[in-house]
Amino acid sequence: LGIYGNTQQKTFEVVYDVAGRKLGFGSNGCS
Amino acid sequence: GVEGKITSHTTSVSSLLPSPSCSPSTSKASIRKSTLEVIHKHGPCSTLFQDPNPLNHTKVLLRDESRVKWIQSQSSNSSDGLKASAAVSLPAKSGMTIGIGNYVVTIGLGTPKKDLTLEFDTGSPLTWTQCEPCNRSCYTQSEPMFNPSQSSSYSNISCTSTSCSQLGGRGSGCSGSTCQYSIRYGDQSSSMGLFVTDKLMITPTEVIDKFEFGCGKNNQGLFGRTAGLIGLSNDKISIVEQTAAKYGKYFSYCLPSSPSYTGHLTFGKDGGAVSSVSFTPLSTVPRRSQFYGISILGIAVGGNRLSIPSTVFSSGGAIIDSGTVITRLPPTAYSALRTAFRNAMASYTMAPALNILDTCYDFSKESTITVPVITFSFAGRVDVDLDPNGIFFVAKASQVCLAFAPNRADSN
Repeated sequence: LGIYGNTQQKTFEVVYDVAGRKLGFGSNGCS
Repeated sequence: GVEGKITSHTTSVSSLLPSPSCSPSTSKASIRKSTLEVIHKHGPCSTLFQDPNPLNHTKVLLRDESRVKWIQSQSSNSSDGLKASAAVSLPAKSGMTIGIGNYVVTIGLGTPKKDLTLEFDTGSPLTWTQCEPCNRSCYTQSEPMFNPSQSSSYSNISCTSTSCSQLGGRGSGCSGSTCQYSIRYGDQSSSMGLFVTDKLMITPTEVIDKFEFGCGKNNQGLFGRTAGLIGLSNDKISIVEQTAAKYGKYFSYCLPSSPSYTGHLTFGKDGGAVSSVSFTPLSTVPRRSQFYGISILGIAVGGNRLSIPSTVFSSGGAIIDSGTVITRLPPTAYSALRTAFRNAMASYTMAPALNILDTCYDFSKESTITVPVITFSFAGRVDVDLDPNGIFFVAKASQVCLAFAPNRADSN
């Protein structure tokens, strides 16, 4: 099992659309 | 490589190092009504910053490894040593889940509301906080402990209720007619107490009545100075499910580039996410259904796709986890990544390994560095170019390490 950890998630908008069964990444999510 | 694509970052070394002062990013938290500010637990933006235990990078990695072993141990054919307890559906927790490398948000609980700073975790289902009176053992937290007797909106949950039955293996019977919960984590950290409801204020305008959570009466372990934990996993009792009618099981967050900045945690689509978000399918991981499964298809370094058979990624599967610090890869993939990264960084002086991190550099004599772009490809044609701060684990300027580690086997 690979694990995508929180260091690699830094600065991205990480979107959990649990109902839609999809995960999103958007750049510059904190700014 | 792809023609025209940026293949390296040139960045100042100082931007990788934490600043002693806080520079909060206020825009997201202020314009979205269902948004909480995300703060690194041990950074200068945290009210928990005065923790008597200084940040120890080796300890961070050891505890991160503990969390990963717990996650891996939930597979029936795992040989990683930590066995799942009887409560097999427990969150992916070692003490480190609640450990040093994580992020906190502050919510309001009760009437009148009490502010409580909780660690947020996409690998955990149950939200809990320490409660007065503490029957046996509670650890020292920064904020005053939640006292149910001082909240007019507090209620116990009955043993015979549907809510209590949804605890499943996390339930521990009744106290009188009140439902009890019990969580024991992989490192023997634990929280036990009453399963209750009260008013949850995400923000002053976003209120969840009768939010179900654990009122911890006996809490032991490595919880730092937080007041508890907020569970965001895919489970009936998580805040995601409990607020499904209001927020549609939709949330997002941004983790700041360094502990000196703040990010956000947002429930629902209100306010809109950043303009361009690329989506990859979420999957269910067998025997680890509370986690959010994703499909990694490949990795590129400096614009060049690494030669890794697709079966290397597909055989073990993958999850995304807010509570694990370092990304774990199949050994074959990690080896290819390490080789390509070292080749691209050959002009820099290497530094000693740091625990599980074997590719470290001494940047103490550099003002700027040029780092190859690392790109993750996910199912759905989603390519994510990591931020420079997402490539390194920084112990100090003279020991900046590639923030990836291998699993024990490709099949693990």
